[in-house]
Amino acid sequence: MNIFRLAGDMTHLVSVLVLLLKIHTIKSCAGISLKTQELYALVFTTRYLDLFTDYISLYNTVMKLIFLGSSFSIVWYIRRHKIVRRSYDKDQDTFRHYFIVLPCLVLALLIHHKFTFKEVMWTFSLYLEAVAILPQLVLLQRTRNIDNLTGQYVFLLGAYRALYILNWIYRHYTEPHYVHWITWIAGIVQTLLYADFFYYYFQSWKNNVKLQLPA
Amino acid sequence: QFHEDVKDEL
Repeated sequence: MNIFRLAGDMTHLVSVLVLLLKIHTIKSCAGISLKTQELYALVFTTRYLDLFTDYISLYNTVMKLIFLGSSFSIVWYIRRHKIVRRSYDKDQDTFRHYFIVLPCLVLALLIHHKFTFKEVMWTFSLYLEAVAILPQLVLLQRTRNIDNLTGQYVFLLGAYRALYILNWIYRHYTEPHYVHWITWIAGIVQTLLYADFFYYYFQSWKNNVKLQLPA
Repeated sequence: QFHEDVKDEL
């Protein structure tokens, strides 16, 4: 474990807790894409198949349970909670799941480290996580208004993967044969997808104006 | 064997 990865995990943890807290306290999911949340639940499910087979550390297991629990709770709130679901904007959140899931699945079947079920699922989860934010970014572009918590959520989510890139660079130089180009490429693509959001987020923060994304 | 370590990441 290194400081970059710990900071990345904590940032990721805070991002999902910020979202869960927002939905739980104000009983609203306005501006949140259910599609993205469902994709994240799928990312964690396919990423953590080894949850009960390989024990790495207490930290690893606890964090996996938190990410799984929080992502499914968020999906449950938006789908089932009698008050929250009313604020879900299904007419705007129209990104088709299979436009994202199918290409990632095909890519995982073509490009992976080992052709085993767990390894292909794990690779699929990496590709899926890289693009899972797209429905949320599309929704933000459409609804234009970004409330603070949603802005913070997307910012923290992007920051976590940027910190992971520093972690991979650090591990590449400190651990022999630590080579995982699939992880690195997926992580870089993921962070680049947030790049324009980051730009507008900093602009709004610097000029102290409300965050607006160009149409 | 070089795979195993990447699985220690979340």
